[in-house]
Amino acid sequence: GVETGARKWEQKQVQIKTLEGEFSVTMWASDNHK
Amino acid sequence: AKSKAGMYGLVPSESFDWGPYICVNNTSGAPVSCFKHAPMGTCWGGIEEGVRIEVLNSDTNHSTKVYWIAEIVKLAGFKALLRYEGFDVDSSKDFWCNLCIPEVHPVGWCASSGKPLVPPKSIQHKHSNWKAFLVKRLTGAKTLPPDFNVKVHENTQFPFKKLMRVEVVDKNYLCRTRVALVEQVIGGRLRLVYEESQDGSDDFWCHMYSPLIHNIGWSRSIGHRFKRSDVTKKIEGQVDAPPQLFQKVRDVDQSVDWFKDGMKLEAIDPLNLSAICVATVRKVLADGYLMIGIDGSEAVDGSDWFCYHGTSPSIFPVGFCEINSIELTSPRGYTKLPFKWFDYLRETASIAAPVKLFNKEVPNHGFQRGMKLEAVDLMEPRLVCVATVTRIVHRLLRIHFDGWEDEYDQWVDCESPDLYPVGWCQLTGYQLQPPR
Repeated sequence: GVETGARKWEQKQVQIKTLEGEFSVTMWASDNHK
Repeated sequence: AKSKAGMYGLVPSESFDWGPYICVNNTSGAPVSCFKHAPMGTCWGGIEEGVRIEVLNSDTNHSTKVYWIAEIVKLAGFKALLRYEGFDVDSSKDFWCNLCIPEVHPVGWCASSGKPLVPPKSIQHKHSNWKAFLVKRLTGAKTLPPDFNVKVHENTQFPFKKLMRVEVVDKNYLCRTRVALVEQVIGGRLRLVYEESQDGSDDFWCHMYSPLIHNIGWSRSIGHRFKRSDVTKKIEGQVDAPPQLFQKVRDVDQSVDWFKDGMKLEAIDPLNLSAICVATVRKVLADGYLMIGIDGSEAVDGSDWFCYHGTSPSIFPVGFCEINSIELTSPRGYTKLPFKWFDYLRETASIAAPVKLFNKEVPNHGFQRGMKLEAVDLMEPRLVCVATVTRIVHRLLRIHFDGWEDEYDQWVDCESPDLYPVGWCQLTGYQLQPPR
């Protein structure tokens, strides 16, 4: 993860499902409990 | 007391919509992280403009609920102005949405729930390859934490339950407390019905973290006046609220330097929260509590004294108003104006409470002038109203109720549990009083 201030952002492989099919993308999600 | 009671009701609250109000006035809502007592107040980090979410698609012919990805374009408290992916710079279909509703999810939720994402029909034709478009738009973008919906659920559960007994200030006799029963809990706000109320209408609203409520036995333990109830038998189901549910106050050492009877100070008048007044310590209680009287307006029997903790952010040392260019309300009937503390102390043969005894902590609260919020009208505490921060003095906020004259403004601490983010009423089901 990457620290920005007190926040930690973590890279996530995120699954996307459309009518054409399923695939994954890499996004950032904050670990907001820290 | 200045009260707006009975003056509401002209506009049904359902007709008030924060979204257009924020946009038309080109203003901003105070961030949820300014309100630590509010749901999600301590876990709102990372929710910002540019974050992508999965949200209901309202532009579709599908017979079942379908979702699409949207970007947060603007944030105002719990509410976000959203734009569906694919609209690029076209803002014509932007819409406001409360982020804490069950239909808002982190990107990835639909796939894990087996629901396909379906683009809005008005832009369906724009891309022949939505996969390539989404990969390009979403790679490296931010989304909500995976447990966002769990956190929202956890943060909207409250430990106070109906029929719990508490001690609460007597709204008609501020110097004493009474026993009351929790009748309703909405968003952490309690409707308390005083014991002995025949028809249940003698009630008082406050937040569960209010400094005005305490566990049963608190008054006796600190030497506070208490109205004994004639009710001898508890109704089945009644239980004393456990002491750990109440907000803790800071421990103080009263054995050395501490407030003493007769010391002068400045205090927010609990009957006119627009005013900071010349006041006197009337009685020192245990555990750091003080009975304070507003000079010039005290009943002879002390019935209008009120209890503040020594660390309360609502009491100030002599000179606070002058230093901060706030108008100090001089004692009623005091004719030697302008009011001068030096003369007044000499004339009343009294001393100022030492500055070192006051709470001088200023939290990094994040409020800025002009920010919108939902604020309790403390003169009529069942009402939560559309309001604006108009002035900030250290940790003290001047709250203006939109559409009302400045005389109804109230001084409120930045950590007051009576302030809420935009969208709190919608989230909790509490009625919001729109601007007059």
